[in-house]
Amino acid sequence: MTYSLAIHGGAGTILRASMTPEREEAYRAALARTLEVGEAVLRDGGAALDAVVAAVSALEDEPLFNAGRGAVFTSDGRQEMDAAVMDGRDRRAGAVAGIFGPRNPVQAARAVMERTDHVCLIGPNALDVARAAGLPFEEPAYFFTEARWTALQDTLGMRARGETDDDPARRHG
Amino acid sequence: TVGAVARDVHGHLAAATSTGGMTAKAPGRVGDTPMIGAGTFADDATCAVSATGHGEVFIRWTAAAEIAARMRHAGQPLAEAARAVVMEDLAQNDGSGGAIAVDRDGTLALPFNCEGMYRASVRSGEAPVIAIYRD
Repeated sequence: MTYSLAIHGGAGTILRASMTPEREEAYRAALARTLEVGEAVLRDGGAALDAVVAAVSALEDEPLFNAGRGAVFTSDGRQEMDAAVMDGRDRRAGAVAGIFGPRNPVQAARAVMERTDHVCLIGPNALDVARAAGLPFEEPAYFFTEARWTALQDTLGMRARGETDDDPARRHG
Repeated sequence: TVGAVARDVHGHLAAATSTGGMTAKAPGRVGDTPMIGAGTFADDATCAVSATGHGEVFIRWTAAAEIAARMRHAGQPLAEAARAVVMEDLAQNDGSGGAIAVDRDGTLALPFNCEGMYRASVRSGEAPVIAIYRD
């Protein structure tokens, strides 16, 4: 049997006019690194579940993408992260929402799936499950990126001036 | 939003998705990513899906599960099911974005209805494909 893997790093504003060769190369390199992380699991005969969690963890570690390190900010200047995982073998699923702290929210979602009777947890109990699973936590400085902070200030400035635009990417994750 | 879907050499499927949401979102706002059947779904009998885009619309149209439902109930192949959901259901209802999906045979579909989507894929024995824009 063969294996297949696909990853995505978002669908935000990706206008050709605003993409520099250097920036495009950085994104392509990050995607290539992540794909290799996931493919290595599958190449060794590993489970699809392990491959997708490994790949998404790598994407969360990459500040170019909006998840984990490099996540966007809420209107009050905080970061709230959501993640989910589902296993096609038996429809087991786990999810977390609105959390901050675990380095890899997708691994917190997997902990919910594997260590509780529930599908989705939010708030302190979601963090408790992640701690009990031994997952690494990070301080706010780890997740902060100047680009996301600037994007927040730009968006709040637009709102304060009563400006709107029709860029659908503003509604994208 | 980031995500991954996979089919392993044993024929099993899985999906995972993770996000920080959207810039300047309301505190407490949760999009489609952690909602099973909206932004994330996997079932060995049909497909695994991870989505990215305008979360509220993806939730209302249960985008990921709808792709699987088209395969299960209408017998549609993955490409047709994914295209219908992303390019019709979502696109015609202000739901910009896209999805990545893999079926039980290892076929991949990566449709999107916005200008670009950062995506990459690989199948055993084939070279990796990395793409941002439609072409």
